[in-house]
Amino acid sequence: TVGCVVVDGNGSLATATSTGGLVNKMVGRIGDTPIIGAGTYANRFCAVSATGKGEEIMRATVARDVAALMEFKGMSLEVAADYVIQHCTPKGTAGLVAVSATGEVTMLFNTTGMFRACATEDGYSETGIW
Amino acid sequence: MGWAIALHGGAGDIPRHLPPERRQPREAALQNCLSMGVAAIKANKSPLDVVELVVRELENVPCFNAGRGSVLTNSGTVEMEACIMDGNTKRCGAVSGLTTVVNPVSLARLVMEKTPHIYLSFQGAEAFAREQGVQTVDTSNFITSENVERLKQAKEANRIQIDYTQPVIMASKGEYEETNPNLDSQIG
Repeated sequence: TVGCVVVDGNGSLATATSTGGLVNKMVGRIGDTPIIGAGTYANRFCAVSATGKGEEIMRATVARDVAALMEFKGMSLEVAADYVIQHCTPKGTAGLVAVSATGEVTMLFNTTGMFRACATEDGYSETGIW
Repeated sequence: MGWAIALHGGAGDIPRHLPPERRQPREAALQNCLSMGVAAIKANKSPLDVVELVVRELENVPCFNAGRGSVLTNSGTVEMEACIMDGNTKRCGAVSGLTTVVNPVSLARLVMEKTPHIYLSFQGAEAFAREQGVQTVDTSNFITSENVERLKQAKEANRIQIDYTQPVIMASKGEYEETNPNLDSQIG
């Protein structure tokens, strides 16, 4: 799975995700990527793209839950994403990248690793795997 | 408040001893896509344009599980999926079951912008792709030898795998071992 999230200087957000799914998946299987709110979601609070085991990401409505925790509980992006990844999805099944309307960025996973990269306007940049 | 961008190339049980020949192309692709995205943001492209641009580039990298290099179904076929969403308007588009579309994320955007719907799949999505004139190729172009081998391993172990899953090998027998009773990889 690949994905990207962006917020511009005006706080406008967008997300996109693309995938081949699971190796040896059944023909006709739908994963989390195209399910709005599961693997992909954006609103005026944040933009999220998830990766991992689609069935678990759908059960946990990962992307929408991050946005909902920010909207309804007032959590920061980091806290909301951490809660969803650490407490709402089984260990070893999910990761996500996300940005908020205020320019926060987070890349969290409960798997061994996640190929990832980010950059912000203040000059911060990061590329990582584990 | 300032701009920010993040991207991923998949999660899973990525071995810490990943050989340089497998690690470096992926790191280079991530860095390249990040640079493209940052340049697009600085050129005042909309967030929607930037995420589409970056994901198209990621789809074109065969070492990631999207576009060329997509993993295979149990029949050895490719079924790609993609989604795009605008946070301001909550407009979105999604596609699945694609077998010939070079950049599924762009077809997802066309679903968002050119139809009254959110999600098209399989024959309907492929027909829409033809109607919109997006680039298509023979499905064999998406299949890499590495993914043919991954499917073979997964079938031998009778399990499914997410993006990065290490084969479980019984050292003594050199055979694949299924460690989970539900025949699924729970360790990523």
